[in-house]
Amino acid sequence: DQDQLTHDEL
Amino acid sequence: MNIFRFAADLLHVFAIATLLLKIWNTRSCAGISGKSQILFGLVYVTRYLDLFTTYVSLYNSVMKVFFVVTSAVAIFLIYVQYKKTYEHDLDLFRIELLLLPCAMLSLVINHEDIVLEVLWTFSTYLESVAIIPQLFMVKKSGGIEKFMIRYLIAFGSYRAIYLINWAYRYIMESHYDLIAIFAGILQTIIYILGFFLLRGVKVVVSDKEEEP
Repeated sequence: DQDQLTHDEL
Repeated sequence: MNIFRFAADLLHVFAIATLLLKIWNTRSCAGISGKSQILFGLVYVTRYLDLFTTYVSLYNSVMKVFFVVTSAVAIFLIYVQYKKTYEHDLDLFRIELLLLPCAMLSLVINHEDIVLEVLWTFSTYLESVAIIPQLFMVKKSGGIEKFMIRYLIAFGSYRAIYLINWAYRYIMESHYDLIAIFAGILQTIIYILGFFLLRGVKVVVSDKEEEP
């Protein structure tokens, strides 16, 4: 699940 | 980006600014737990290593750099610049009691067994408990200054508002991250328990705070 592993939050 | 996230990030920045301005204006870090600040430093450094690998947005990168730099400044002010005012005799919580469980848990429960991801997970777990030395320090000293009340309220509400952001993102984008949500709930509970723990603690005004 690549999307989940791009942490786009702080 | 939604309004909840932005509002939460602003509160996060406000909390840090409150702390740094207090130290700067009074030239004292009395009442501040250096240990909590070290834990927050670790949180930011281990979480934002992705600055070098992943670009999300300018906002995202600037905020990450801000948190790492201000955290380093806080640690410098407490342990170097205003070392003499640091109340180490009240800052007695043993941080290994937080570091070890977070480290072990991040190795066991994470999204993927790669270094960056385990460090991100460690950072998320650690952030949820990083305020505990500060809460114990206030409890031990028996007094709390107004800046510290503002700091704790701002820091506590920041993660609570992130919970709303996660609910919103789940509904609007079907996006969710169970580790972040679990740690965010724990963090919010710890701040709420902290306020119960600290009720009855006397609100004190430091002499220096009254100077113009």
